[in-house]
Amino acid sequence: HSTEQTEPADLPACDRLNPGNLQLVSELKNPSSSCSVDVSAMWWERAGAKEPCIVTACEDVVSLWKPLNSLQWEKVHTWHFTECLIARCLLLAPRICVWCRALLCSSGDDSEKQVLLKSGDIKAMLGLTKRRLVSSTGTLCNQQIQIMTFADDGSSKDEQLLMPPDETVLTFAEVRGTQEALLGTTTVNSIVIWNLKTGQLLKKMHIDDSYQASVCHGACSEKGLLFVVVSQPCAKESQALGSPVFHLLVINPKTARSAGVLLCSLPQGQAGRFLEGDVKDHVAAAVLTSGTIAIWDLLLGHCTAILPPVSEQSWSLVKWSSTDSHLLAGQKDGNIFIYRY
Amino acid sequence: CSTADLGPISLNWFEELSSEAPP
Repeated sequence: HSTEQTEPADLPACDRLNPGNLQLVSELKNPSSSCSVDVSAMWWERAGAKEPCIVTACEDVVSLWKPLNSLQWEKVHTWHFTECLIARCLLLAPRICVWCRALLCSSGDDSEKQVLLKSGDIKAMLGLTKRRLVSSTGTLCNQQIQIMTFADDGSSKDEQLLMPPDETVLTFAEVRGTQEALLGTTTVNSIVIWNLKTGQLLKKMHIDDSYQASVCHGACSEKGLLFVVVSQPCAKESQALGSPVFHLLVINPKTARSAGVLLCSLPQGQAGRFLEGDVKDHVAAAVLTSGTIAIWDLLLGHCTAILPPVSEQSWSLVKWSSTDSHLLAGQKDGNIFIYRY
Repeated sequence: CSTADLGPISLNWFEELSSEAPP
């Protein structure tokens, strides 16, 4: 427990950096020297009231921040993890949180507990709706795709296996518009679809070899077609395409045919490749190897904001808030900046 | 791209694939 608070951000300085679509709102300062590894926004329920909170994670500490007012945040909880280092925060909706590469679990009330959920050769993991967690472990013939469902108090309620494909799964994404569908990408350029209710593997679709080792950031089903946003950490710059960061693909799940709809490349004069990113609704944000954050509007089809490093500190994390239209941007030193988009 | 290149589209693709796929 801590009484640390943030200072309201210096708004005019931000306008200079982002003439356009981003406005700095607040900053969460990390007093330790620990490296920042993840940040997320979530609804936190306490005494029957829900508050939009921010979860920050450094190498061995997860912190919960609640808003004091529209500009300031207060750190209300810290959890220390002594048995392992934190790699990612995964949030399960609603209420229950599973943290730390989904190794540990907290009930979210005053009697926190940490439970080992999964260990071993974890390849991919994603928090799903209805308090479910999907994980893939192992490779090829010993690959296991598992769904864990949790009760209100955080206890494990159900475990179910999904049929594994004959390729190693890299990433998962829920499908907006088709509630029980789960999508995955594989190491050899396939997109696979499961039925979460039955565990069936419905389809394996090979996509163009130019989408090698794609990371899937989101999928939605619309009028019989699947629209999928992927990023390509390994994509190379070319004269014709520039530096591609995100691709929007359309797939017909019935025929397994696919096509590219939109290519999000870096604006001229910007250098770098995709390092990590996040997509929410129709906006996609990426941290580039140059330390800059770039944002694309997938409906408009172009880059709408560039956020260069602040105070000579490169960006290392970017997430869209799930509670409002804010962008959470993290630096390696653990400081988190909150922008209104 | 044209949706014609993607072949016949089914609005009930999820149900249809679920009935065709092995259990």
